[in-house]
Amino acid sequence: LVSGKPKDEL
Amino acid sequence: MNLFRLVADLSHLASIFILLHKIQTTRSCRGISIKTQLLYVLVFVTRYLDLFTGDFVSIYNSVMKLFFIGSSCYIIYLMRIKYKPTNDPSIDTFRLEYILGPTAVLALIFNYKFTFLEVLWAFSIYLEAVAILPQLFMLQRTGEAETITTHYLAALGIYRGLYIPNWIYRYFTEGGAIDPIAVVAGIVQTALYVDFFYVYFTKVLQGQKFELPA
Repeated sequence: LVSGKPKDEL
Repeated sequence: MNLFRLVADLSHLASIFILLHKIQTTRSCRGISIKTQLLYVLVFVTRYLDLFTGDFVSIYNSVMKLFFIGSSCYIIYLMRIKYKPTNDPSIDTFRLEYILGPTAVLALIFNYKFTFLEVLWAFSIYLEAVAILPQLFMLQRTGEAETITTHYLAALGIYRGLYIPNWIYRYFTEGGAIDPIAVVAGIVQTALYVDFFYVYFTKVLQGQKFELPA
């Protein structure tokens, strides 16, 4: 599991 | 990028064009909550500060961000200045502090990093989840809506709804990648549209006027 913020989403 | 997210973003884009079309053709912002629109300005400005920090993603990403900031400000200009007389604050009565207070507190507690940009990013996610409340509250109060306004809300709801399959898709294709802040807020946000969609499907799409049962 990789928890974090996807930087490509608007 | 996957199809769910692309269609979601296009639906978001469409919602803004529908709203602009509604205001320009009727020369009126009747039925639109300026509070919700102000919250969207705040959502976009606080989330897209990364435009200025050099975290470049893609042309698509940057253009969309600039468009969302620009168009939300333009809508405020239309509502506050150009078509001001058609804006009726007496029915737009949801208290903004009920939204801004809790979302600010949530952002201070639940964020990915306790830095200025990351707290603002989390704030914008929580804020977006509930930014539609003044609009839905207004709809509830007046009990009816112009058909074009309901199309605007439907496009916004579709945009949010489609982010959920996008996250499921990303979870399976990107090795269990999950963004709990966005997912929880996104589910809440989508849930807020359930009542609206029920009336939209059973009435508006059957050619009837959007009217809530008394």
